[in-house]
Amino acid sequence: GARGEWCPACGVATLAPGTQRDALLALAKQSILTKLRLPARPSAPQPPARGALLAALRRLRARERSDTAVLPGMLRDGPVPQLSRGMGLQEYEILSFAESGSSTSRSVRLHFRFSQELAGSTDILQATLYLFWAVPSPGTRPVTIRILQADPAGPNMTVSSETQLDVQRSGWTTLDVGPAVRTLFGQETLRLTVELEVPEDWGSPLPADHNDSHWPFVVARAQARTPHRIHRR
Amino acid sequence: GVDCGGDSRMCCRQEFFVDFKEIGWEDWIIQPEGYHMNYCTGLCPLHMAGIPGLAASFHTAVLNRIKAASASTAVDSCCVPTQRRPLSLLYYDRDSNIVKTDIPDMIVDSCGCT
Repeated sequence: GARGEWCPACGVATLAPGTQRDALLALAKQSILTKLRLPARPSAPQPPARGALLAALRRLRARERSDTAVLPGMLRDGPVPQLSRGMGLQEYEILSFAESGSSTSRSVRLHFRFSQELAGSTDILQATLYLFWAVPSPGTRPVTIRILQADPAGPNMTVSSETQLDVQRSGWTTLDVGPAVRTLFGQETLRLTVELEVPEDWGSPLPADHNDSHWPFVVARAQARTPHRIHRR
Repeated sequence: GVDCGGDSRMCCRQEFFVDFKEIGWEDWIIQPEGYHMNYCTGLCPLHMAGIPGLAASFHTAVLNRIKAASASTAVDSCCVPTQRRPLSLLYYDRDSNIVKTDIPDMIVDSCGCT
């Protein structure tokens, strides 16, 4: 438009109504994808089972209401807290459900995958693994949880941390896996592998199928990385 | 801020809703159902510069008087967002993980002249 009448930023208002709508929709799509650091919209997502999702969201809601802290490496039952927001940087909360891997009569492996887009632009503030133990009969049962790391030299996995606990009753347990996920975000393969070892008479520590509301999951909190400052001499 | 409506051509906030179902994004964005992509549009004559959105200060008032007094001086004033809020999104990423984030400054709540 004429100088002083329309601003360059208001150019969309001068378009024909149909073109204007198309331009706005294209702008909205591009804007959301850019802010989410996605090159394109994710295709064909496979949503988790409704029961598992509702259970996970309930656990998260309970966690947000809690004021108590989880110490690094500490295992405990019950909720974990929400982090305070810092520096006004965009934060993400990621909910990753387990994919079952190889298993034996005493152990089972779980895999949690994370996306490259977020790994390249965010820092992990906190990550918590949620596991549900379904104890078949009364009594104390020793359980070992191992965090496995891909060996850069070969196809094998190495143990990066190991935690042992005695499970006495059915219920949820949380484990701080922040350090492991943080390490993972610096690698090429963004897959967290957890191995659960239980007594042989227990059977599988996992629910019978993915639809179960007790399916294991990881909640990670990430923050957009502070842009690097460039100094010119 | 002023919402657009009627015959006024002055700076105002135009509401525009992007329905995720309409653009075929409802399969990966869980919440919300759409995006209120409001935008600012309209004229900003010289006497409106600095109002109503931007905080009026002594300096703004003086500058406006100078601009109004010298109409021959070509000073552009733009209709821009003066108040914005984040867009909360819950979506599936490409690994089918569920991600929640607040994208800052995505929704325009009010507009004003610079």
